[in-house]
Amino acid sequence: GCCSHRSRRPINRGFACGNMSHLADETRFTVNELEALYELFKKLSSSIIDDGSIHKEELQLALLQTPQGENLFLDRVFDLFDEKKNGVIEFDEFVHALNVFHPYAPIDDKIDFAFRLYDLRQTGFIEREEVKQMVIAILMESDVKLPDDILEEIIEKTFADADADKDGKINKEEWKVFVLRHPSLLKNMTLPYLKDVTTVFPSYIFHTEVED
Amino acid sequence: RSPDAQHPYTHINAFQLIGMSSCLDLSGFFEK
Repeated sequence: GCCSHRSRRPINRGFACGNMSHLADETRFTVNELEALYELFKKLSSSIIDDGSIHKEELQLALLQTPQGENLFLDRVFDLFDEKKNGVIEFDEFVHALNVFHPYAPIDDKIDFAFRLYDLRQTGFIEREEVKQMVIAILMESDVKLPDDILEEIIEKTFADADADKDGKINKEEWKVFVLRHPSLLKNMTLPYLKDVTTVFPSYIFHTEVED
Repeated sequence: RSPDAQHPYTHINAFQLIGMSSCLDLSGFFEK
């Protein structure tokens, strides 16, 4: 475990060993992998304000290479990571969310996370208006202009496919059937890096040394 | 609109488009 590690530098971990093993118990990550993720977390959480939490601007900087501007999807990702709803992402929240993105995480967890991501107003349904809002947001993000009738046609076809009971909104069961039929829609829900995060963040090696 | 004049986007699923957002691709965490 991490407690058997000794560092030549003063110990400045912001996360106690006991908490690491607790996190390891409730996730797919080993203590070693959590230590590597902690390196990633430290990098992300110190990019603007070095206070041990990831602020929205820091998440935005990591994903969009700019801390400025509004982005609907960034807000949703941030909200889902921020379990405690205190406006910052702490390490345990970061790990809980990334756990869903593990290649071996249950598909149902990925389906559920994606559903909550797209259920903008958290009504328990992905509504037509929400889908339209998200499509407009991605078109703006990627600087693509699409005529209104094409936009409506895309949404119409998507609902014809996904909204089985034709009530104008996608419930969780319909969502599950829909994404299992179109598994590529869950592609973003898996991060292959998480399978060997200790090699992606080899800096871990320099921070911990096993006792003689 | 005649069938051969269809817009290239009409066959795209709305969620395929949405999934293209950089914010939904968390591999950005692991890249410079």
